[in-house]
Amino acid sequence: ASPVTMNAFELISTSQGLNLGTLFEK
Amino acid sequence: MGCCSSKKVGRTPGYEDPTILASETPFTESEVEALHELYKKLSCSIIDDGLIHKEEFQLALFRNSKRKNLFADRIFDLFDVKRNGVVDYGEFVRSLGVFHPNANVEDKINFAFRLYDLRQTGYIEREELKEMVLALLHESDLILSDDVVETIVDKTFRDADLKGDGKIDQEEWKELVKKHPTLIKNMTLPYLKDITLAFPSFVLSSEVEDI
Repeated sequence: ASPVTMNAFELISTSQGLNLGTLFEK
Repeated sequence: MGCCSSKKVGRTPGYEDPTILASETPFTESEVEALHELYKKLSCSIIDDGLIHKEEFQLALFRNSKRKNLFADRIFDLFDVKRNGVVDYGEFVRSLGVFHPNANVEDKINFAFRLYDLRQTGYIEREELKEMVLALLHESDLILSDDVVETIVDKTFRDADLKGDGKIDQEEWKELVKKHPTLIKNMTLPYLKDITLAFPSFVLSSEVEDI
């Protein structure tokens, strides 16, 4: 979806800084 | 990454009984023990003191200890419950517990609210939302005009600010998440269900010690 049509929080949730999954990558 | 010199479980600062941590979080005892392996790895990657410093957290997230990021800062600050600049083992396990697939949804909603309430005023204000959108755009190398950013923020506020007072309170945030459950998708880490598979070495070394 285009950023303009997205909810701002939805956009923010894609931040790498919020992707804690990378902590588990070896 | 560096390597811990202390191999003994009890030497980790803030180490807590796995039984207690398991009783207070969605993790099982063996999952808590497996998390100890991850904790040890993270907490000695730069400064070998058994505590997670912000640089170590940044290194784990971005493979770069110097990379500044608004959201990583916020997560670190929320994990640092005692607000002493480091995350100890108990804080790490309890905070990660919120991200467990079986964790209480209310806890996830509350954690996300505190995360986005940048200045801890009890509200997500318009300026804070705009600051977060700008931070995300900067991080993603996306360039949008100020008008477009304003449009995104306005649209979200029309959706969220039910009372029309220019800020989003906890109650409005809960309503917004009810309407758009995907907003808290990033509050769940599927990895946490398979943690004993990802970090089996503790389980293995415990078995060896038992023999």
